[in-house]
Amino acid sequence: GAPLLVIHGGAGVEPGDVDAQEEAEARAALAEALRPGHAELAAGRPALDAVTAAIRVLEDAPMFNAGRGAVFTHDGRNELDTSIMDGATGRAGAAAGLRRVRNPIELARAVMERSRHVMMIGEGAEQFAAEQGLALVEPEYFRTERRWQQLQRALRDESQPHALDSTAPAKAYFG
Amino acid sequence: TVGAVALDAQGHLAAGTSTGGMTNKRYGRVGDAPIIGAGTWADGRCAVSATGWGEFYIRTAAAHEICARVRLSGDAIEKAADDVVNGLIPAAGGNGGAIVLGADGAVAFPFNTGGMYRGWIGADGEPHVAIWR
Repeated sequence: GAPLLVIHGGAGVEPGDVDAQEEAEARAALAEALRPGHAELAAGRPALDAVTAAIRVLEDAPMFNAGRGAVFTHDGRNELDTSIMDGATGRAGAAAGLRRVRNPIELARAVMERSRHVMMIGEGAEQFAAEQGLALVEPEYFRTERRWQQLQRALRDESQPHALDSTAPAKAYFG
Repeated sequence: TVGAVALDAQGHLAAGTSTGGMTNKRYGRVGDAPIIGAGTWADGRCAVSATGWGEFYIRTAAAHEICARVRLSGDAIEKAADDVVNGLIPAAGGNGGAIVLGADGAVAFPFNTGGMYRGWIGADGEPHVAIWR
């Protein structure tokens, strides 16, 4: 019966992908994300508030592939996707192809709670975000040098023969 | 990709997921994270946030599939999560992981990559974090 919050920061990381400092930073960011979510639950607020609070912290943490620190598309842009669902009511909200919404999870929740729709994409979703007073940022906000270099490596790999095998999974797929 | 699932004091569940998608993606590709039932699902018994090779999570409606097995077959959270993430999805050719939380407080963290960043916090208020198997 006790409130409980569980989070993830993505799968696909392999031993050797991160050095000791990066691992320590990731662990610290995960712990930091748990605290505000737990505070919501401890105060008796709904699970939705805990989920939103925790993900907001993870989106702001540059070591994860969401929000600031997101991976780059082929065209060198960041495109963010998000969704949220309330198990108590079956309500849901989602948004995709975002480039300027600082915390996409807040837009997913706004779509769920303040529109008649479940999913919005691209410029229309960002217009809705602006109308709802959500924080917008310049696209450069999301950029990190580590992710930019990942894209450069992926572009180089694309020219290699194995790139023709579209069924081959790559670690980069998960960011 | 990042995600969270929570169980509140009223016994209600919620789930959320947020991602930058796939490195070097083209054509406006969208993965499972924003698709309700693929990357995210919550109902009265079960909440899921998934992370992995999105096309396979979409094809298997992975998040909904886990909770459907709990609801319709009476599977335990751990079994439903493991059967989908480590059975159904690899059989289809994909990989990745998920966090799954039941209304009874049961938790599962199935994944089949080298590591998955994950954490949890409960009654003791102490954050717990893990990365590797």
